[in-house]
Amino acid sequence: AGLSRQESSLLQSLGLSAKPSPKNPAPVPPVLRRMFQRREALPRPHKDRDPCRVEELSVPGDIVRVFADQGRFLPEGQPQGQLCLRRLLFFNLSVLEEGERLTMARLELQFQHNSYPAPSPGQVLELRLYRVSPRGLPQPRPGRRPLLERSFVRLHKSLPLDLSAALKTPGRNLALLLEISASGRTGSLRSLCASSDSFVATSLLVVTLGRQCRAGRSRR
Amino acid sequence: SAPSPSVTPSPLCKPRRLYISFSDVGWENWIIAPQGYLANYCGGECPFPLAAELNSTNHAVLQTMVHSLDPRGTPQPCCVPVRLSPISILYYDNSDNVVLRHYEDMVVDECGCR
Repeated sequence: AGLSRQESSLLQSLGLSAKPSPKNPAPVPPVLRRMFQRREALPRPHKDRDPCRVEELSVPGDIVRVFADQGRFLPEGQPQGQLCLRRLLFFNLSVLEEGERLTMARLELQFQHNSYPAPSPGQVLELRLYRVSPRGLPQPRPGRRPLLERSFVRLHKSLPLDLSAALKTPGRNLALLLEISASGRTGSLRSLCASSDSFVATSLLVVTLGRQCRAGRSRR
Repeated sequence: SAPSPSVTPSPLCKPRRLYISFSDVGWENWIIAPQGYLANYCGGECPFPLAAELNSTNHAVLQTMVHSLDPRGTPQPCCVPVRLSPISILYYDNSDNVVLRHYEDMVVDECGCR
């Protein structure tokens, strides 16, 4: 019991409420593995390195997390254009500690193929992202503007979307409605819509400033 | 683990090797990397007169002098970390997310008499 007390106090000093026991650990995202390996390669002692800054992403922060999407596909509605993908994205952010300040949030969409065929002239792919209530219906409130709206002529395997400005206070559970539609005449983009497995995965990379850095800063 | 030195260690205050193995403390299933790291610790004497390489404060110099005059009444200064480095740890948190976190002051680089 003594050891477990010591262990829990050590874990607390490392910012962990309890000893993690991963049930189905996800593969390590390449972006985090690269960051870790780059830091390991730095000569010691890390003289001129700011511990409260993520150099690789050029933002303040000492904690980088990648949250897996726990959402689901939604039946297609046809509010406008040719909707080919409608998905509720759901991220459990309850591990963010009180006092942590979010400095970056990047949504990453992964698609099956490296690139989708160039559309016929006049056709684009439209993406809309709405913030919805984690507990309510997965649909934006009437008249609510999208959190983010993009249109693409070509789509690549990985699509990063910066939500830092929009997600200053993400809350404990974050729910987003993602709609992808093809506008204009139907055409080669149909290939994206035809196979439901075009959409491989979504993850949310979040960078925060933890207590350790915020206390240090106020002291300095 | 702190290997027993094959040669007689210097009695003066300096960093000593200490390797922390996360599997030894039963953390290997949630810490992805590193598997362990060289944390070190400070050990050794702060004798009178303190040489410059012992990172001594003026007060520590005074205290060693008083200790040499009255060893029972005044202890020697302490040999403590005076410069530390951070490390980054890649791990799974309580919700199975992958986290890369920076922890300050985890490696003893230099010791001093204080």
